[in-house]
Amino acid sequence: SSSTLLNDRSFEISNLPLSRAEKLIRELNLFPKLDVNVIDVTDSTLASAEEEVPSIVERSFR
Amino acid sequence: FPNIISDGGATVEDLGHHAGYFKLPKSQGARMFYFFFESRKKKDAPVVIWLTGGPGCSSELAMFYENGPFKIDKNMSLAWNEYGWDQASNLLYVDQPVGTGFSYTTDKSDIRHDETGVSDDLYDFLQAFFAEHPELANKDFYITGESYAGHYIPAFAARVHKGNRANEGVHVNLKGFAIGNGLTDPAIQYPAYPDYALEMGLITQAEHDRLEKIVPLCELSIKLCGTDGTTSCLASYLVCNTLFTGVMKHAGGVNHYDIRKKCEGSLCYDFSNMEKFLNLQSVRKSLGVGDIEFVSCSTSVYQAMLQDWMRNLEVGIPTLLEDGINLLVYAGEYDLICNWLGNSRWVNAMEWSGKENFKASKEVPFVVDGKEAGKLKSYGQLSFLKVHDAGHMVPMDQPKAALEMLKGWMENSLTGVDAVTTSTTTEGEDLVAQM
Repeated sequence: SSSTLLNDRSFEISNLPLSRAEKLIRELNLFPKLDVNVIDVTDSTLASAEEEVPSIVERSFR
Repeated sequence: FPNIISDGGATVEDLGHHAGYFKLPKSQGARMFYFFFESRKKKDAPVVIWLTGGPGCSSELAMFYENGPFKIDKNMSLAWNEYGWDQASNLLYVDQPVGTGFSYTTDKSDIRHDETGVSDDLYDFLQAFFAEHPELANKDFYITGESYAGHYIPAFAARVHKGNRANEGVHVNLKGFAIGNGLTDPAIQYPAYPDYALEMGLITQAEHDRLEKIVPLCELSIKLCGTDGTTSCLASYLVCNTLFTGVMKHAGGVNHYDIRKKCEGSLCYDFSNMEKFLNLQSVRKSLGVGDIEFVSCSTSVYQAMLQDWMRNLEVGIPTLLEDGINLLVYAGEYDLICNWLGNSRWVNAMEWSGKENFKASKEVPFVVDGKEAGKLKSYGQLSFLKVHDAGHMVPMDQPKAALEMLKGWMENSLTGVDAVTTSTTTEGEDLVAQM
């Protein structure tokens, strides 16, 4: 309604949230393969080991 | 990271670089990934956690391009960052909210929608981290971050404070929290867009006045959103963002993170080397992330936060100040999207016992290497620093000043020894009332 009030076309599709998120990523020249890190329990070796691990698993690296 | 020395050797320990996963207890199947860099100098240095914004962007963005121990060279090797914040702290980077970076979940319902979820996860992580590193638990602890972390940081600080007061788990020695070019109080910061843009010559008076018509609508929508609205917050997001897009439509393609620059087409920065590096098999193997993808920024995490975006996170800050916890709000002067004017206004407007004294306090130069690097205003636990020659990412644009800022703030010596008081009280108002 505010767009009609102000005769403002800012409600164009490019300003909707998903577009803004994608624009943010493009602006930083980033190309993530996934849009979120949700892994499929069935095919991840990691997931199968899930139950036995303690709450924090840390390793040192160089 | 490549050329790692084999696992479990004592020499690796000495190097003090750690990475790990934490199983989030309040989730179906989420693991949060973190980096921990022991201080390069003093082992008894404070513990500092850095939170990246987005929302939905990974902590590695800041780690490699802002204030981490390393920079990535063109040939994918790492060079020490002379101004890494691990020079002054034991430094933590966490990929959060879950779903970004190497943090992952097996259940989409774990994706966080608000600051309660974010702050609980960070609090639970911190408890486990200090249980893993008991030698650090009694160190001074500071929460820092940038941009949308202007939401995360006060929420996390309040959660830590609540946990301490209720004697939950390990007592955390929280000393302060710092918000860089943040979004904390949208009701004040969004209406500041046209004012900042006019002041910086990005828009004309006529365009300013036209955008001003939206301000009452935006303010009303934020009031309806309040601290726990849902769809009203979504509506507020759409309404209020016309203030920002309205400015950008007339700002001639400036980089909204740094109005001194222009974006090349849709490209404002090039952080692609980070993705290349973190997807190297040798690096992934070193970090122990197995086949987990690296998600530099997550559109889903971004969208999941839409109802959170317009919420006011300033409300929990006065209690922290009254209880002696320090707050530093700093902002690069050329950032539009989380500009210094909007930040200065909400800081000055905060209702706490030191409000009038803070407003009346003198503005002093923040001096680094004998040169003014910013303008500082402070009283009691509260400090506001406008950083010269910097945009949205102050540690990237002014690395030395940023490190000196961190050191000075943690040592309560931000004003420094050679600060020269050059301004009068009225100029203090300048930071706020100039418009």
